[in-house]
Amino acid sequence: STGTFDFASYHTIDEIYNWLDTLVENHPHLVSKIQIGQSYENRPLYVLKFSTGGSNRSAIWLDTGIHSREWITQATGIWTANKIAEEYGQDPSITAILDSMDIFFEIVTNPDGFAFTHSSNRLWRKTRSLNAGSSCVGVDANRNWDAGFGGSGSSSNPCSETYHGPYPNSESEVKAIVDFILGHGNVKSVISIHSYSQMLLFPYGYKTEPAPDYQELNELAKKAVSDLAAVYGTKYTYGSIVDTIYQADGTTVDWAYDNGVKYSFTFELRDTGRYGFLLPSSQIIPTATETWPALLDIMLHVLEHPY
Amino acid sequence: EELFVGHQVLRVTADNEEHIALLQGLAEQAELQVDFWRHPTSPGNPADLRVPFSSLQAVKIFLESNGIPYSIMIQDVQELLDEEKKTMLKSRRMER
Repeated sequence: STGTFDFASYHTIDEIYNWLDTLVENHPHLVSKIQIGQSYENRPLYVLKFSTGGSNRSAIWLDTGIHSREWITQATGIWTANKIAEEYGQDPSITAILDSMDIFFEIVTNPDGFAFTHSSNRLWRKTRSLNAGSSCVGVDANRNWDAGFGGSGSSSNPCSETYHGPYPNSESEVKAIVDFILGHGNVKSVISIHSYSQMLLFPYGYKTEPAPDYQELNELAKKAVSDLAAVYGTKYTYGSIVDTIYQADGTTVDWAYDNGVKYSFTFELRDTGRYGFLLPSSQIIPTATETWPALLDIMLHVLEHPY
Repeated sequence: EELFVGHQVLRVTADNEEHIALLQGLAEQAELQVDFWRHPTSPGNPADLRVPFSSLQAVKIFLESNGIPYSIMIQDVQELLDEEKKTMLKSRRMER
């Protein structure tokens, strides 16, 4: 732990938001906090910016917790953000990355859903927006992107866990990221983190044809999961979303790829299927630790392959 | 606060495409309130279904009558949630 914050425990949104400020205070020349929008219930959407200077440098986007019940992802996000800050100037890879690029990290991508998992329903996945004409609440924010929106692998039923919403970007949590990434204009990689299937996936999810960069993305994924497995032997599968899981329309990484972000990946972290979303907190640090080399592989590849 | 007493998570392994189609049909039956933690993808890959206590019998009969193999991954979801809550509380009380 650093100070009073325990990285090996799950935390509420207030504790996490307070910790963001602590991280910024501890690394004022590297880390800043920016607000990119507000959630449906008016919670701020915070993004950590890791930057060593320069204007509009090329950037890497990371997000965790778009599905609020996947607590291991927000917890991994916290550990990883701290690791990035601590390792700058120590680890040659992260130092090289941050000497040339910025990293943006949204740790609580779905804050309303996350708060709801702490107060009312631990297993809540969606946002908390009201749906006109239905008593069911929320939209699956990972089906709400403008990439094959509304098709297979998403539902038009507001009561479904994969409800895609009334129109693309209808969720303020999604729109804020879309506006930020498009407004930035120089984001080269998007890595969106989920749980719990132990996979590293890349476009496409909404169509069966291989992405134009399939070969390169596949090779990179292969290296990343191999380096991940080297830590504790955790086995990951990898491939395009449609080949590896199923056709899923309207997802984050497909949107990113279709909008020119070549290195678009989505992680599915632990576990092996004993606990599902209720992974014991004792596994937070092992999960984050093994994920780190894989994330570094991707980020380093982005640095070394400018486009 | 929503409680999950008696809810189980079933790990279901579809042997073939027909099983997958049947499981997808199960997802459409809103009255059963089955929450797919992992969706059925391809034969041999597991799907995880959180099933409320009130639907357990119906879902298990459905799986058994269609010859779809399953095991119980989580016996009682609420027990795990209580454990999780206890761990969080303990962690908050600890002096660092």
